Amino acid sequence: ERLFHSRDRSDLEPSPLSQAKPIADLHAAQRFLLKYGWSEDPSPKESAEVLVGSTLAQAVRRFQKANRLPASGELDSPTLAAMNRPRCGIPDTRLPPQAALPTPPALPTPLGLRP
Amino acid sequence: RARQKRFLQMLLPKPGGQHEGSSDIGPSRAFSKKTLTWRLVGDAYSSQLSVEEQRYIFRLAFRMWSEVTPLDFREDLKGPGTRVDIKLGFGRGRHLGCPRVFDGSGQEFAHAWRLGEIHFDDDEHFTPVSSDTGISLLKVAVHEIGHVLGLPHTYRAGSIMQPNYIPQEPAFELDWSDRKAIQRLYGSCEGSFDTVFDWIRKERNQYGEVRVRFNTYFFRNSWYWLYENRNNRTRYGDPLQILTGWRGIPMQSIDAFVHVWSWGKDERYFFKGNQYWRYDSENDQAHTEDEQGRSYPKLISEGFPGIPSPLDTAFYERRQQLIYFFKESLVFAFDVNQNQVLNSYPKKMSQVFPAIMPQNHPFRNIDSAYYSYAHSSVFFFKGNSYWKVVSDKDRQQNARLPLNGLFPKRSISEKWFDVCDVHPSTLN
Repeated sequence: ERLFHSRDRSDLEPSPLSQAKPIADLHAAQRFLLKYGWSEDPSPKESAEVLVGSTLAQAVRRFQKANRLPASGELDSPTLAAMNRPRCGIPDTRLPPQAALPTPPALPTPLGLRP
Repeated sequence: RARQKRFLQMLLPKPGGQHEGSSDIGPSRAFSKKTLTWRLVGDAYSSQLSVEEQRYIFRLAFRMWSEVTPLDFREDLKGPGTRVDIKLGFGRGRHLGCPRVFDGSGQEFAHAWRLGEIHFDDDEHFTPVSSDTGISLLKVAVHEIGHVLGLPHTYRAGSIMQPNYIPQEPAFELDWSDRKAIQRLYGSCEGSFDTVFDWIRKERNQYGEVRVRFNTYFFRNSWYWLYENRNNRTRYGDPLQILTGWRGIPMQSIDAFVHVWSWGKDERYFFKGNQYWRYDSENDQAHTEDEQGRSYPKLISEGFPGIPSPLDTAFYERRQQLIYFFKESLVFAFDVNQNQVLNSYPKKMSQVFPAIMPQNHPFRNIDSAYYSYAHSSVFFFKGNSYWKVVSDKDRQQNARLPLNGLFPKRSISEKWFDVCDVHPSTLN
C-alpha cells in the first residue's frame, strides 16, 4: 500500500515512482518554458527546440516577472522552485509584454461602489 | 496523430501568433447554448475520494460558475456520452487516450480541452472541500471549468485562473474580476423578477442599543437571492428556495411585498393572487392567524378594500403613509390609517409617475416597485430594465424634475450584479 499513518490519510506518501521529476537543471527548465509558452517565438514547434542564450534569458525573465521574482534571467533557486509548484497543464498563452513590469494589481473596484 | 495535433492546436498558439487567447483577439466563448451537461466518466474515477464526494465537488464547482453567468449546468448520467458537453475524469501517466501524459505527483495537476474534457492527475493528493491539506479538488475543478468555458490563465492576484495552485483561504469564491471575465464571454445575467424588497431587521448591539439593518432580496419563480449591496453581488451560494427560507408563504411567484412601517405599525405582507399573508419576523415565518384569531391567508379585498387582484406589485411610501398598489396601467394609493383608497384614485401610472424623457416609461404591468434603503430611492422593475423615481434629493439638485418623475430606463444588471439562475437540479 501507499504509506500513511493518519486516519484520514492526509499524510499519504506518494510512491517514488509516481512523483513528477523535479525541474532542477537547465534542460528541464528549458522544456518547462517551452511547454508552457514562455518562449517569445509565437509558433513553437512540436519538437523540442531548445532555448539558449539570450532567448532563454528573456524567457526566464518573463517567467520571473510574472511570478514576482527578481528578473535576473538566471535559473536561480527561487525560479526553479516556482517552476516546481503545482500548476495547471494549460500553457500560459497570455503573457505580459516583454517591456512591462508587473505591478501588484489594485483590488478591483466595482462600478459605483462606495465604502 | 490527428487527435494529438488537434489537442495541441487547442492548447498552443496557432502559427502566425494568432490564437483564441491572444491579446489581439481575446478569449472567446466555447459554448453557444445556455444549459450544458456534464458527467464524471465512469471508468475514470479518482482512487482517493468516494464517487459521491467527487460528484458533489464537481456539482458545486459547476454551480459556482452558474451563480455568476447566464449558463447553467446539469449532470447527465444517462444520455449518450457523445452528447455530454463536458466530461471529467481522473488518470495517471498516460490516461484516457489523452496525448498529454501526466507527470506523477507534483507539478501538473490537471488540464482541460476547449472541446469539453477535463483530466485530473490522480497521482496528486486531491482532497475534498473540508480538508486543509493536499490540493483542493474543488478549486482545481473550478479552474479547469474556467478553461473549458474559454478563460485563459492570468497572473492577477486573487484570480481562480492563475496557473499555479494556491492553497485556498477559508472562503474560496469567484471574485469580481473573474466574474467580469466570464461575463465578457457569456454576458451578464438578465431576467425579470417577481418582487424585490428590503427587509428590515432590528438588532440589539452589545450595549443594548437597538440598531436597524436591512437586507435586500430578489424573488423569482421559486427561488430568491440576498443581495449584498456593499459587495455588489449576491450572497455566495444563492439562489435558495423560497420554501426553505420563507416559511408559510407561497413557494413561488410572489406578486408583491409591502412593509408598513411607521409609528405604531410594523407589518409585513406578502401578496399572491387574491390573497395576502402577514409575516412574523420575530419567529421567521408567516402568521397563521391575526390577533382576532382569523386565519391567514386572507383575501386582499377584505384586508385592503378597493384594491384589485391579482396585483402586479406594491410599495409603501413612509412619509405619506400610503401603499401604492399597481395593476396593469393603474396605480392605487391606499391610506393605511383610513384603511381605504384615496378618493382621487386609481390613476394612470404615467400620470402619478410621469416620464422625464417622453415615452421612456414602463406604462403598464411592472414587475416590482422597490424602495431601496441603500439608494434612498424607489425603482420600478420591468423585464431587464428599471426606472428610478425622482427623489427629494434629486429635486434639490434639479428643481425642474417633475415630482415622482421617472428617469430613463437602465439595465438592472448594470446596477444589481450577478443575480443569476442556476439549474433547478442544483437548488437543493
